[in-house]
Amino acid sequence: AVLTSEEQEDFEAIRGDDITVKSYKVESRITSRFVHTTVKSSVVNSGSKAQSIGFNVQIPKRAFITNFTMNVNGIVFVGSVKEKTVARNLYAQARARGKSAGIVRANSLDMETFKTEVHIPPGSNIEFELHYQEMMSRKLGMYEHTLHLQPGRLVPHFQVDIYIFEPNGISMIQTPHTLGKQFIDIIKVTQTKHKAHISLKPTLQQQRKCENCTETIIDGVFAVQYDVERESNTGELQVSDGHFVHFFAPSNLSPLRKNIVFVIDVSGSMWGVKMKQTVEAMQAILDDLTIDDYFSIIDFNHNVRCWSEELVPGSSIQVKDAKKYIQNIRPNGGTNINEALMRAVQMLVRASNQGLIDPRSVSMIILVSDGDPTVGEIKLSTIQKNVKRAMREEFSLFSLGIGFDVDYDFLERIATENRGIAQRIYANHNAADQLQSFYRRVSSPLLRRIAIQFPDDSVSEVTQNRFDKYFSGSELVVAGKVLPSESNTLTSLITASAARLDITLQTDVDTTELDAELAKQEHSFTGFARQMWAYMTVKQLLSERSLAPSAVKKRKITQQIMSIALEHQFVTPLTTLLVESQDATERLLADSPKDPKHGCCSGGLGLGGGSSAPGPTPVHVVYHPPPWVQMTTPAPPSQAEKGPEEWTLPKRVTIVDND
Amino acid sequence: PHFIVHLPRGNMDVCFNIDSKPGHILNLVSDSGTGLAVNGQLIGSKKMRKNKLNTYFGTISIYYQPEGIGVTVSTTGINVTDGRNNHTFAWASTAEITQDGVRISIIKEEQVSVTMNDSIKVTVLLHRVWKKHPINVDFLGIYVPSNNQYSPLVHGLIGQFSREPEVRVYNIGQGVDPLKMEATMEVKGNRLHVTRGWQKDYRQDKKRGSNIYCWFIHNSGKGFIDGHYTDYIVPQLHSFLHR
Repeated sequence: AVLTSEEQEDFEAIRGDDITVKSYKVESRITSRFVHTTVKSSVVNSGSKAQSIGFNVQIPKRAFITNFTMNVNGIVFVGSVKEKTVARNLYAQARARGKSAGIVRANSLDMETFKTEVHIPPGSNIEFELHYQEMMSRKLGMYEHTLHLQPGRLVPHFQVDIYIFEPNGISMIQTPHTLGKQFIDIIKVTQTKHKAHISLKPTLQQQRKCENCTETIIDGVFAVQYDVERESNTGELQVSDGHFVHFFAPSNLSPLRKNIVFVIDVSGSMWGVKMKQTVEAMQAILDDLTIDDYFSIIDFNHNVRCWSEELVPGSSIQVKDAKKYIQNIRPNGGTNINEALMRAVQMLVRASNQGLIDPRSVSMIILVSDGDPTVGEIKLSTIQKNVKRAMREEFSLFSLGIGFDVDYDFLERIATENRGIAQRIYANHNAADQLQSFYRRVSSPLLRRIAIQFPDDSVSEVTQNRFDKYFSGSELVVAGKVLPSESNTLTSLITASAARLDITLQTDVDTTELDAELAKQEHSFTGFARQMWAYMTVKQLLSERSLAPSAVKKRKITQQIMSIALEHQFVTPLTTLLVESQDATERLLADSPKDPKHGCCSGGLGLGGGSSAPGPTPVHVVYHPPPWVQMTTPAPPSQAEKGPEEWTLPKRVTIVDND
Repeated sequence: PHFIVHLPRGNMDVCFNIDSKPGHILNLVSDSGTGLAVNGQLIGSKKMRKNKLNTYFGTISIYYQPEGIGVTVSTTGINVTDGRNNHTFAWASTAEITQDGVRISIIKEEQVSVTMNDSIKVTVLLHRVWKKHPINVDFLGIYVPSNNQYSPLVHGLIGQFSREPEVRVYNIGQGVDPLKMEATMEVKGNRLHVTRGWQKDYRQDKKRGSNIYCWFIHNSGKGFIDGHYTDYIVPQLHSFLHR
């Protein structure tokens, strides 16, 4: 791209810096809720000495990196996903020859930082290109795509493009002002029925923190929220490239009645803002209950207390009394999660045995905790077993982990194992809003026992297709492969039960239509259905793997994950991205990082940015000390021969590994 | 809307039109014995044609009192209520919904059948027209089988014919229009002047329909139906007919 004369002047001014970022471009192509994002940066070492140039990108934890390439002075390094051991061997060979470098992937709570540094001589040009893919999930009636923009400095060519293609049409689109109000007029949204283009292309002047500042103001989250048209309650069945995806998000159904036991941690660690915000959230949550709902509250520290031993209807009198009870809680003491959960289950069992629970209603336990158990049963695996044993098929457990001192993995495991979901609550970012928002997500169950089925001879390798509940504003998604057939029609059959109703919904789709449409779209992601199926399958298998009852089963699942990840080029916890120069003499590795150990976060290393974003800003944690990383190219001269224009050898190479 | 009444014993079909105003709700079946009320609300075409505003059924309501379930079918969707709950389904769905003794089958963009306790069935057909048509609007057709098991208390514009009246047609001869025969019909103690014609049944062929040859009763079925057609106008979609 050609700079205007004014921009050229600015650019010249920036060039005075040691490192010049010529361009920083982010492009996301969203097709049917599946996103392929490319982050490209072109950087020049404009200083007089060789120096390290870094490329840091924050990507959502749920995303899979699919590729990373670099072009260093015309030498191209191309990435390919390999089985971990294979990649490690190749990397070791390169390392033995002194031709290797590292990529750090640091984990935070929701985000992960991809970071690489390359040491290059003055005047060198380097281009980085990172690709990742993710599936958006619908929450509270919309999809949200976020990009963490941290160019680090003023960039002459800074550009963000998000292209959305939704075959059934876009019903609404908005760009919340997460990046700052000064960008309101700079963000352009172009929309037609099926497509949208959101672009952000600030000039150098618009990027400045103040009129004469040389620092960039771009440092935060760029978010796009949208929803799609839904003609009917049967959902959208889409077929492309031999794969199908069925989206099911019915509305206009009456919510099912709820029976909720709130289990609230009131141990000493909740003292202060956490308890204050929990109380604030509970006041609003309790107000949302209706006379048709039944509820009770259990608060626990080392002891377990019940506001009411029995479930009571959500009448205004009961709600008022419960609010008063919550208001008077004073946190202190230890944490007896096991006992509290057992009491909650017993309460639901008792209500069920007494016929108090409508068989079509939804029974749930909502656990709010900020720390590990310290009293009673403290072994997490035993608590997990106890809860699973006690819970009935018709009960669900939802877990909310406040802060960083809680073993979130444990909370997630017990929730998913018991037909619920988990969410982390960031205590320092308006926890009350986060708690209420989570409650809003699960407070309107519309359907139970949902099965999305297809004729046996029409599909194979179908992802999870039976769901315990469907909540208003969310979406159930099933994907699979379409078997070759003479017919151009694929049929799905959904069965579910709603309040008093049993529903069977049938959807038919022409299997050729969408591919024909996608071929016409310039910015669509044509392989979306194939990648989406692989993405969902790998995620599902990873979760099954963590719960695998035997080593044999685990090995089998591992093989399945690896096979799909290699075929679809996903960097998963079991695969590695090997980045090689074209002649395969120099190599980098990018593994998927481990989750941070809980409680580790207080000393975390901030990697910058995110402060202007609303909502929780993750604390960035590097669980290994950041490695000293260098890359050598071309063939390294010996240290003795090295001149100022030559390239430095790595003194130490660290790779990040996590399996 | 036009009505076709099949008289199995008389082996003939009798038809008539009801010309009322848009917004009026006509009671089609009212059976306080079984607790069933079927009503149809009229919509008008976009413009008058030959100084006449045609009316059609825009909404059909089937209310089954024993289960407290109401199914309201309109040209935009199907709504199922049971007093406490309210569920809406679009015509774009093929669906089967069961609630207590009521089964609702929706065939995408085609028809809805509501079956109560396997003994009474009502089918509503959707007729879509070109959206930009200067005159026509989307409308509904309703079909009620002759073998529905109503109670002896059944009434309504259609319900009253579950007890088949004695019909005698004679004096058949050439009419003013040479293509249409004319005759005299004796029914319910009335002597009526009737014209041979045909009307459409769209159950088999929704686009073109099949012609049903019938004796046409003039003046909104006067003499063939009990009382006057205005006697069948009810205040609400779930109303029963009070006699």
